[in-house]
Amino acid sequence: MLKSLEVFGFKSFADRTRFEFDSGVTCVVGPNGSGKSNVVDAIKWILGDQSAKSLRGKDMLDVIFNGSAGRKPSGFAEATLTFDNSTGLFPSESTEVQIGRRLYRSGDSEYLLNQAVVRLKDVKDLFMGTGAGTAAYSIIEQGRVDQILQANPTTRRVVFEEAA
Amino acid sequence: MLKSLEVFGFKSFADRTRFEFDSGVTCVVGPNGSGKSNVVDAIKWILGDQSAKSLRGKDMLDVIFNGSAGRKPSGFAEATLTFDNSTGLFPSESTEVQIGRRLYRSGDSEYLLNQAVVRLKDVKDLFMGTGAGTAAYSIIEQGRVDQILQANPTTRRVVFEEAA
Amino acid sequence: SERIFLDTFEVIRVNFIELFRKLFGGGDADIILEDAEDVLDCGIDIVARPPGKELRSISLLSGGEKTMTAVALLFAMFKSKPSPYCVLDEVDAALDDANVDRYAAVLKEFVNMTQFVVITHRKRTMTAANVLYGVTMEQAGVSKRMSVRFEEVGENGEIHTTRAA
Amino acid sequence: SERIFLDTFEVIRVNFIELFRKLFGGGDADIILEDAEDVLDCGIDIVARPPGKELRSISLLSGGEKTMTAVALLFAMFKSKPSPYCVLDEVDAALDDANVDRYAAVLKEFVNMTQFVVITHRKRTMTAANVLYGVTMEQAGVSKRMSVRFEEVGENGEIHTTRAA
Ligand SMILES: Nc1ncnc2c1ncn2[C@@H]1O[C@H](COP(=O)(O)OP(=O)(O)OP(=O)(O)O)[C@@H](O)[C@H]1O
Ligand SMILES: Nc1ncnc2c1ncn2[C@@H]1O[C@H](COP(=O)(O)OP(=O)(O)OP(=O)(O)O)[C@@H](O)[C@H]1O
Ligand SMILES: [Mg+2]
Ligand SMILES: [Mg+2]
Repeated sequence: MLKSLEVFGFKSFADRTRFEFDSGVTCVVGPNGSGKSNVVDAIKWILGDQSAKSLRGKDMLDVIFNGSAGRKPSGFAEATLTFDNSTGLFPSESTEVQIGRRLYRSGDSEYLLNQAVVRLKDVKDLFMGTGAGTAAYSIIEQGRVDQILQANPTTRRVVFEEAA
Repeated sequence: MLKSLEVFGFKSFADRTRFEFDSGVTCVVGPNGSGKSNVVDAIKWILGDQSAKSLRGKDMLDVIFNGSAGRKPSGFAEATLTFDNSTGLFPSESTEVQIGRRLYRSGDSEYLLNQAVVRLKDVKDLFMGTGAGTAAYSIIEQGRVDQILQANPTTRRVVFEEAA
Repeated sequence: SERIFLDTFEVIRVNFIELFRKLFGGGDADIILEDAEDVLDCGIDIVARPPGKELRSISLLSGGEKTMTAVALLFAMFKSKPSPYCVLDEVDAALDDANVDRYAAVLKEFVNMTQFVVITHRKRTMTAANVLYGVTMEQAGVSKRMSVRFEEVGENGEIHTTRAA
Repeated sequence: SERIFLDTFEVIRVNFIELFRKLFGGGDADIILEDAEDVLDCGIDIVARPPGKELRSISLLSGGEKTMTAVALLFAMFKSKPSPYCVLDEVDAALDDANVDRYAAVLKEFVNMTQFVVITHRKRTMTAANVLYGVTMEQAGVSKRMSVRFEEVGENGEIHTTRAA
């Protein structure tokens, strides 16, 4: 399903960095603060997350690499997720579907579908009915695994309905 | 400061169990679900916690051992904390101050100070000015260490004022 | 629509009970519709009883027990409606080693159904991995990816290699 | 009263900066009164900048970085107004091994000031302990206490002895 993720200027990934996902289990490991959860944020962001808070920021511009000792801030953040489409799950001709998102310091942002600029709506439409556009239970953020237990019975219901 | 804790019929401690605290660091270890956090709950409970939720229960009666495979429920929960008073920190004659709390299935409850039945107010008065009756920063529950960062600036203030 | 929800609910329920028993090595669990008269809107209750213990409120479960119960429910939903991929960020943080092993075993069982991206500090979780990526910051504040072998990782996820990507 | 609060605030602030640098091996941190005109009621902001990184919102810190920052602040308050005892329940859950070592080192520094009861699964945290208790459930659902030696504990807190209490 997920073939690869490429991030560039996204949070702590100042340099263009690519992750190829195995069809089974891909584990990401490393020290505290190295950028592992930032990879999760990138996936959420590409899939259309509009909430700065959900990405742990105060402002959407917080996802753009903003410098470090010896590195100037980036002018934009970019992340691209490549999906396998050999089963024709997505309404697209190609054997791969590539969804990208960019955010510039000016606040301008773009969505890209197979490298063509599209609207967020087109990205959402692409996922409709495929079951691939983030279900409430397919991304479990750090510290959040118990959330389904803590949630009140009605909030929990929302998650069940996604699985129905 | 803390000399020992004794629990009996408190949560998973069906049998009378005693912990002697070292003057330095006492570590408590063991598998998931064995009862370590229940020890923390016992300390909070003795110090006067009135909230079932704060003790992870739905009802205050939830602190009474309610049985297991092969063990019948207890009729009451009891926990006692013994403090060192050799420095005369507490307004009491004895070199040790013992605070106990009991809760019966009927809902009746007692506070004990050096084994005499007293009111919760007497326990609170004993701690006043000693700095020993739980500051917001002296018991950090499981999963709660980041709370001071997540709290809004005003809630955070409350903790600072306790330290002032 | 009520029929669809009830059918799905029953599938999730059966899966949850089975997965809970697998993860806990016994015990019992259930999910219950709060109001059988109002199936399309009512809330959902969760009950969980680890082996050898009595049934009590899930709030009284320990940190590790809550994680295992939540994992059983999440995976029960995957079985009912497989998510093509699943991203898990340090889901094993509260688990002792015995529970990490049981969690990793369940992960492996779901590999055919769902693709996993798992962030972890626990070596035992990594036994389920087909591919291991390391993320480090050689240059201050700049993340880089490196390929890592199982043998190059310490017990709690430290990377013991300085090879380039 | 305003004077007392400001003096205490300044002490906590200085301690926080020092402890943060010790726990992070560098970097910078601060606590700031949101409204200098309303000292007795205003909220308190926290800033934290791990070494080599730029200053940004504390919400963007990683799980382990948040724990280390919170520990620095909590211990800064102990220094200002020592709590005679302190109970820490699995405070080290999100920390990698390097950070657990730094946290354990700070714990040891505070032993003269404060008595600690520390619940942990991490062997490296146990290096700070004078006394180790094990809590287990031999009889189903019934907790029992046992004395444990450092050598009898595994890397992630498993107890390897069957001695009686
Ligand atoms: N816009 C940005 N530019 C540069 N760095 C950023 C940006 N946003 C966040 N960061 C940095 O990314 C780091 C956090 O990374 P992340 O949360 O991915 O760590 P992690 O590997 O998951 O660690 P842990 O194991 O502690 O959870 C923080 O130090 C933060 O300062
Ligand atoms: N009133 C009670 N009677 C009997 N058992 C109880 C009672 N209340 C809670 N328990 C049990 O205590 C157990 C939880 O113990 P606790 O939270 O102390 O575990 P823990 O050792 O901290 O584990 P972890 O490492 O996972 O955090 C639960 O299994 C719960 O069922
Ligand atoms: Mg993280
Ligand atoms: Mg616990």
